[in-house]
Amino acid sequence: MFEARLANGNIFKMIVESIRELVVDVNIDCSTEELSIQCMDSAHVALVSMSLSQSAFDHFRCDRSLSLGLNLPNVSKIFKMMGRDDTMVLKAEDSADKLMLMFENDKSGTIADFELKLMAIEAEQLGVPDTAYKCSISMPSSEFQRIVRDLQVMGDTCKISCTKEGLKFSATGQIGTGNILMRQNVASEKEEDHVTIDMEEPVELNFALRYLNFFTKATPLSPTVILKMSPGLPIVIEYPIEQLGHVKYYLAPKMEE
Amino acid sequence: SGLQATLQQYFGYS
Repeated sequence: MFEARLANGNIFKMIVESIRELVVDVNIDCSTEELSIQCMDSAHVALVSMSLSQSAFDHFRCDRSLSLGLNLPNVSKIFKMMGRDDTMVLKAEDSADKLMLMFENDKSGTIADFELKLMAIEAEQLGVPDTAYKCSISMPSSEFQRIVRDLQVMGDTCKISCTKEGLKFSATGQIGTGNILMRQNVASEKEEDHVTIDMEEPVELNFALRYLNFFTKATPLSPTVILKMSPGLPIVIEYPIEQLGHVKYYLAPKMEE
Repeated sequence: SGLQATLQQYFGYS
């Protein structure tokens, strides 16, 4: 049987919100170590990889590995009923044909419980190699969100280039061109405000802004976002969840015609 | 602008 109790249930709600615009049906894989998700959007352009360690939970029991096949629009409807300070409990039998969800609130004394039918989802698993990337940039997630949102008015493609000058986001469209340059900045006392750029060699790649904007739905999960790029490879956009896990997005580049 | 690549062009199935 599988049983997990998360004092800060809101973390799980934010994870659901961070992927539900990209994919409809997902398997949540449960093992003795973690809950994890790997799924692609229907166009196979973007991949989401989520991991939440068992150490994030107050109680975690998973007798044998199982996959919980969920329809995210339905899960999202249920999580709308979760209060901000609720504790979340998940339970499933080894047969994994339904999932029990409970939202508990000690202060108000309420317990809401839901039983959700699970589905068998055929999912293609991609083998994502553990690569050393040529550029790694850490920046405030709110700043990344603002940049990719603002650049949408200029065009639908964003050129991301990492050079000695800094990290540059550019978009070109009918009305003209916009560039936003982020320089390394470690002046602030708060580490989450820092911009750090590790560059082994310059990289310049083009990406669809629509997808970059989908990914920023993970912003509430983490004050910082990590961008990793290598020439001719999909970009990795990682939102660490404290020391307990992450939501990572992989996005295939747009090629020059 | 530009042709959108897919992830299968980079990653194999596991």
